Amino acid sequence: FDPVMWHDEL
Amino acid sequence: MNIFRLTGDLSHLAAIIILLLKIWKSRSCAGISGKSQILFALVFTTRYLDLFTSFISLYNTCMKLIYIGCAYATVYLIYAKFRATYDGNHDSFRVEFLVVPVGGLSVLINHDFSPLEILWTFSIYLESVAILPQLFMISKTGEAETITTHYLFCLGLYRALYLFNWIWRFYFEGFFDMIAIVAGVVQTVLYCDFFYLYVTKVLKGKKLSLPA
Repeated sequence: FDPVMWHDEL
Repeated sequence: MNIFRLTGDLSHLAAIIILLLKIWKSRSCAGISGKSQILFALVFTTRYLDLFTSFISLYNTCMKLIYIGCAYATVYLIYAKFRATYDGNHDSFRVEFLVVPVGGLSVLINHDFSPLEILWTFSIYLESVAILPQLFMISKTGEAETITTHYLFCLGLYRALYLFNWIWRFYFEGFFDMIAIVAGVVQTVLYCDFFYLYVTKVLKGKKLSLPA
């Protein structure tokens, strides 16, 4: 699981 | 980054700045729900903790810092600098009815059961309903200043544009975040009634006032 990949939006 | 995402972010930024300028120029926060603004400050704080753990882009970092900074500046203006003009009697929405269920839901339904991820989920769920104290306040007083309606329109437009962004990303990048999408749909739907009033009244030069 890579939160950076998921949460690149504001 | 696509056009919907960029215009969505800019619309969000415009909303935040319109509100700050409205309060600053008029030296008054009359008609503005301090509770909604505290909720938005809480939304940005819990969502952007990843500023400390990961770097996505300069754009991303700058926008996060601006959003957080403006959110706290707005709360400061309402509760400290222009506190005398704050209409607390009409800002009577019970925020615990939002924060407690949203907190519970973010623990139950998330992408990953880790502190940062649960806080991110909490911020997404909370943002979708954070405007309710403001809409409640308008329904209670039956009217809103025109500049306040411009703020609300930009804020609603931002999430609506994000919906198009997610459709775009699904087709062209295979990107799909169910939590953000469902919360984003809920958030946008909450603005629909307001959008209707904005188009039928404010854009025709009339003040937004609700029938008694």
